[in-house]
Amino acid sequence: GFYSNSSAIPPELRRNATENVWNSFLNFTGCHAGMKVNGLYKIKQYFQRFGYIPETLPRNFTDDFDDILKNAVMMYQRNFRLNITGELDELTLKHVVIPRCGVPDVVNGTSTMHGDGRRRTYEVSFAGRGPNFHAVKR
Amino acid sequence: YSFFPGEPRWPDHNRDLTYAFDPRNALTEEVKTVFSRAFARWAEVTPLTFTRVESFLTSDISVGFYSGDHGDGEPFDGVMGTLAHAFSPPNGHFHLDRDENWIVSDSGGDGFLSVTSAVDLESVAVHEIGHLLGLGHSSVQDSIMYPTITTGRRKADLTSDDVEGVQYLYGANPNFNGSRSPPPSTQQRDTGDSGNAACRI
Repeated sequence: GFYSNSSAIPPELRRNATENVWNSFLNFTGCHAGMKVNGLYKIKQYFQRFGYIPETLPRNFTDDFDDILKNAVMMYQRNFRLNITGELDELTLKHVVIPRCGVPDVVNGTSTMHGDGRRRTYEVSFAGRGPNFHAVKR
Repeated sequence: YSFFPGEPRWPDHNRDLTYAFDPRNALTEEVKTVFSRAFARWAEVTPLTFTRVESFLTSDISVGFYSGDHGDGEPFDGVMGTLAHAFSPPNGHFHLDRDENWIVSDSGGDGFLSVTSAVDLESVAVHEIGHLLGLGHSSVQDSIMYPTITTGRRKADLTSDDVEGVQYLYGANPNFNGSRSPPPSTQQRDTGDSGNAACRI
């Protein structure tokens, strides 16, 4: 629905809106490598959805906190500038459940989110002697 | 800022882009105006222009609200979760989740709405237009191209990170004076307190 302001939203819809489809992930707080937890496959599907687990892997994941999930968590934490623990800590999961854009953060295994928030390359060329130093910032 | 692999962008001969809305959505003029404002933000800083047209099938950019599986292999998931997605140039497809509570008011500026159960439409539209133009996600939290959008928060102003990214692809608008404030202070963002009204990280 479209509303001119937030107070125009019917109360029953406000309640529904807080029932984020990903909120159940908060139950995985504290999970780390080596654990096996019922439903953990769902968060693997989440990470695959946004590119952190390769699409080439089948979606029938296990509930094991394996290296695939650990690597995905670490890449996610790096992208979002969180502490890189490789664990599903509280701050990471609070981030995971935030509504977001559906465009993946990682494409073909390469993160499109650069850690320093900048994409700069410097081309430098030297031509002969004298003041011919040339630099281009892109 | 970042780009999609291969840095796709709209070609030189097509910098005056048209956009249209899916007529099946029967959007009001108020809703369409939100998108006009969002496009204008990117036009202000680039040589690109955006013109609304009626022909949904032939426009460069097509905007539509859909629920669940809508045929592009990227189904929406109901309230919250994923809010929208858009494709890299020159695809032009811009899809939003019809199941969200969208706020279409232009009031509030960069700040917080009064409830957390709604999403500011212009904030999401500005972000997705960035994808349509070729920008990927940014790790700069206050940039428009940051992947998450805090419910209840309005964030529609381009930051210097967004402007630098899009101007790398298209150059600057000759009429743009180049002044763009850096992202506002992010002092609160690392508190981890999601219990307040705006669920800020």
